[in-house]
Amino acid sequence: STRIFTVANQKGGVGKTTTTVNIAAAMAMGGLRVLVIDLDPQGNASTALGVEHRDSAGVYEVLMGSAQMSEVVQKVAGFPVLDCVSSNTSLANAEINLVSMVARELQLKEAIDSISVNYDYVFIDCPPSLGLLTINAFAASKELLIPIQTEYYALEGLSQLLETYGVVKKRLNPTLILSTIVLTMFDSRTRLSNDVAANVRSHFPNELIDIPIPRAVRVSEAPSYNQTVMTYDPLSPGAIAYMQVAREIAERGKAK
Amino acid sequence: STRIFTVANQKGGVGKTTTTVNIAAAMAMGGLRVLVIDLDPQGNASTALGVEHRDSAGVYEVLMGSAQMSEVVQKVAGFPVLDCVSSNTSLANAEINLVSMVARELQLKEAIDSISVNYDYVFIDCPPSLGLLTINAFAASKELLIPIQTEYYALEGLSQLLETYGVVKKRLNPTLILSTIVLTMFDSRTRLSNDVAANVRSHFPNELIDIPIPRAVRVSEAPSYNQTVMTYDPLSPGAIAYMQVAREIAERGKAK
Ligand SMILES: Nc1ncnc2c1ncn2[C@@H]1O[C@H](COP(=O)(O)OP(=O)(O)OP(=O)(O)O)[C@@H](O)[C@H]1O
Ligand SMILES: Nc1ncnc2c1ncn2[C@@H]1O[C@H](COP(=O)(O)OP(=O)(O)OP(=O)(O)O)[C@@H](O)[C@H]1O
Ligand SMILES: [Mg+2]
Ligand SMILES: [Mg+2]
Repeated sequence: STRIFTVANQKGGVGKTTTTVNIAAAMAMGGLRVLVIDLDPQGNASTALGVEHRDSAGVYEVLMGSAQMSEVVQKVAGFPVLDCVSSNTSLANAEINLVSMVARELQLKEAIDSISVNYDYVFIDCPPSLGLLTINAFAASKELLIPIQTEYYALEGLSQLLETYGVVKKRLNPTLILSTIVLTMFDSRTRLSNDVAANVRSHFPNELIDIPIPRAVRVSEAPSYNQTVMTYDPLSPGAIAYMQVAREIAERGKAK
Repeated sequence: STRIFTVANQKGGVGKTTTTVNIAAAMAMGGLRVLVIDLDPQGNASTALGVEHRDSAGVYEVLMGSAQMSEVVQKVAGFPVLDCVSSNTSLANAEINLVSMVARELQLKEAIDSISVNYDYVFIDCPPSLGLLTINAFAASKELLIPIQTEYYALEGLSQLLETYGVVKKRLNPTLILSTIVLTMFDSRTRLSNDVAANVRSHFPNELIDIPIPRAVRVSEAPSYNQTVMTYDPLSPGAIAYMQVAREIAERGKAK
């Protein structure tokens, strides 16, 4: 059955988008059918996947009920099955509009459930907050993937994130599991990176995929060519690490 | 009169907090009276300044009207006059609570106006979003400082940020000026960093302070010691660059 991941962390700039698009691309290159949902008003995932997103209907229209998910899915060029539901700037207004809706936390879940049968994997890229958009993603997913940047501030916000996960799991979605943690922008030369990695390793031994994604400029160059690093520079250290992490995620899924 | 800055950029992880605390510290070391307001529920600025923030009343209580700003100001150790109004995790609920309040965008302004006379500079560190907390900061400020990370995604969100600035300036705060842009995490060895810097230089020649803050591990280590880099390693490249940027901001203020 379809694995549905939320990729979330309210700390900004920790690699949520980069992890979403590169793992999605790696899975798609392996022949799996993959959908990416861009739930961030900045639309960075849509950019990295090269889909038009400023002027077309996307996930905002789906949340507001003015479009069906199947109508706004776009194909990502160059992959057998990699699709994207893009975000546009209206999404910035979604949270205020959602506040007064009935079943406001479940809008995304209903939409995803209508099309998830077409995919092996769904990844939802979240904005850097624990507001109603991220809650919608939690309520719609079966698994939670947390990217953790190997920097000091990245640890500070974890307890709030885990608290929100706990509340959603208890009240909205008991099937949600924190299954995966990925270390990002790892610099093996610095004590800080190694300290944070050791800290995560000891607190989350089962969830952590202990293949840190290295800080690598090719990873951050790729979106300026509307690509993921998987196609921009597939033999680079960043691409290889994301490929290995994607393989490990797929393996763990089989074991279930 | 008091200069009041909002430090904002909805893109996550671009150096909002790091720029806020280090410029504030640099100004305070120069004998200016400085206040930092931590408007981010993550409380990273409070951490970097070494003030207790998990269990004490802070800016949330002020926004909700259950405390006066003067009651929640904390002194930052080691400086003549550097104060901080901290954030705590309740702040994550502020936006939903603010939605239904009368004059919801002006709660922070009224609070800051009650104490700003005691300071030469006020800096408000914003969360990575353009929601009601950031709008409150825009409405309360006279100047906007935008940190721009020299990475591709950092340029994508600028138009939304400038749009929000324009709307607030027109409807809530005509005195607000985008006065300052600072380049962060600059790596002179990469084409990407140099391209982004050149792009910002050509679009914002007057606002940009053309002293890029280098990517430097001492900057990101400092918060793990509850310090800013200004006291953690004052002769390091990051601290020197922030000192120069602070001096330039102060000079530009005099010229007015
Ligand atoms: N392994 C890496 N090596 C180098 N740069 C990276 C790496 N991973 C991400 N980056 C860069 O770091 C920045 C932050 O990453 P990204 O935008 O994916 O984080 P995010 O958590 O999605 O941010 P936001 O909180 O704004 O949504 C981007 O400019 C990205 O290109
Ligand atoms: N010049 C620098 N050199 C190295 N690391 C830096 C530099 N500036 C900031 N950092 C690190 O980059 C990360 C992001 O910076 P910071 O937290 O200040 O950004 P932010 O915009 O406040 O993030 P958020 O959107 O979550 O509020 C932090 O781990 C910080 O320590
Ligand atoms: Mg993102
Ligand atoms: Mg911050």
